[in-house]
Amino acid sequence: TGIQLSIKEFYRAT
Amino acid sequence: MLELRLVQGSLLKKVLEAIKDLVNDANFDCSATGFSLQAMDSSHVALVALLLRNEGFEHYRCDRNISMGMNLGNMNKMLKCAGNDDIITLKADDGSDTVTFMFESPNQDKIADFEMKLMDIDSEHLGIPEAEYHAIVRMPSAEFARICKDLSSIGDTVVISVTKEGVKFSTKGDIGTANIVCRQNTTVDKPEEATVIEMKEPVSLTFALRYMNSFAKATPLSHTVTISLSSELPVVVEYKIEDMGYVRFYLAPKIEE
Repeated sequence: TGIQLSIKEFYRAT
Repeated sequence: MLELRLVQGSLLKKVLEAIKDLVNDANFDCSATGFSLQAMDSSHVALVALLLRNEGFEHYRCDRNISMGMNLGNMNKMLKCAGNDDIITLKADDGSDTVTFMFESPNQDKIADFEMKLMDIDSEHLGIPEAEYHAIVRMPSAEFARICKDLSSIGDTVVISVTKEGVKFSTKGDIGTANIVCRQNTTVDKPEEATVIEMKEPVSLTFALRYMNSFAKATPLSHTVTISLSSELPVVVEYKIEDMGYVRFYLAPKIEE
């Protein structure tokens, strides 16, 4: 149920 | 040269038990200030951040910043060979492709060293900015673990909602639905038994229970867990490690199709 977002959609690679 | 002596070796054993199922391989970063790790799970849904500050070690020597790639399953195999009361020392020479774990029994009558091969891990490091959260819930970690376990027998996802009434954990599945509400409760004998809810705005987010149950493996590290929620951000599930630092788990929410 629902679409799982990725953690990479929230935080930028450094 | 790296030499970190941890009198309470069981802490490191518990840390590995907490993260080894979520992350297979990770770089442990060692600097003058502490021993840390940041790693995503293989599907890039969750992220774990570990910090063990230098002052928590009895002896802490790190001459230069070093990143050591380790397979956490193999590291766990080695740490399982340490007794719960053992003192654990990590040692690595500059440029070495191995790390040594030394285990000393409390009365020094048994000393073991285990050398583990390091590996090159091409991992992505994410910058996590400081954020203001809409709601922060602090509750007994065992209670949180129990709730996640119970709900996962009913459904696959949990909706965590914080309102003035308290924090509600809900799920639904083929057999039915479940709702567990925890109200703020600060009139307890011990502070670690309290449930404290700081709410700026009501918030409701949906998460995969599979990950929550994985995070709950950190329960032996801390009597309490802190859950920080904001409507546009991943949840942060934090287990503080007394006097040393923390293990934080970040989990991206699920959204409606």
